[in-house]
Amino acid sequence: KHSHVLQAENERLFTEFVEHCSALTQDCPEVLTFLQTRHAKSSPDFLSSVEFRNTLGRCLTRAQANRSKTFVYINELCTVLKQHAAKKRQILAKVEP
Amino acid sequence: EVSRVCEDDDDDDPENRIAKKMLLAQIKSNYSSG
Repeated sequence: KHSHVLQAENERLFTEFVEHCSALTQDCPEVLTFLQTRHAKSSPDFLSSVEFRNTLGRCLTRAQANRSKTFVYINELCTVLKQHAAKKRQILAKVEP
Repeated sequence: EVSRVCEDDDDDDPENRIAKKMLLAQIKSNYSSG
């Protein structure tokens, strides 16, 4: 139950982040599409984790406070999501004993 | 294809400019390999 609450909260935060950034990335809308693709390919465990909530919350707060660094926070989120890609985790799980 | 408009970077913040270039490079890379 707790993970479902976290998942819902993380989805809300992610949507808020994308909506905030969309107005500031109108010259490069593909950047947000790329972020959403990364999000879609991430591990469900990570997407419902406290770690992701903290990262999202930090990026959203900073993006709202520093509009001139929008791409910095989008890039940070993309990097984190890439590190937790579902495919990568599955491969690692097979390799590890 | 990544818009050429995005290549003409006029951001004032150097860190933001670098992050933008990194993102566009990743998108191009994914587009090329995909």
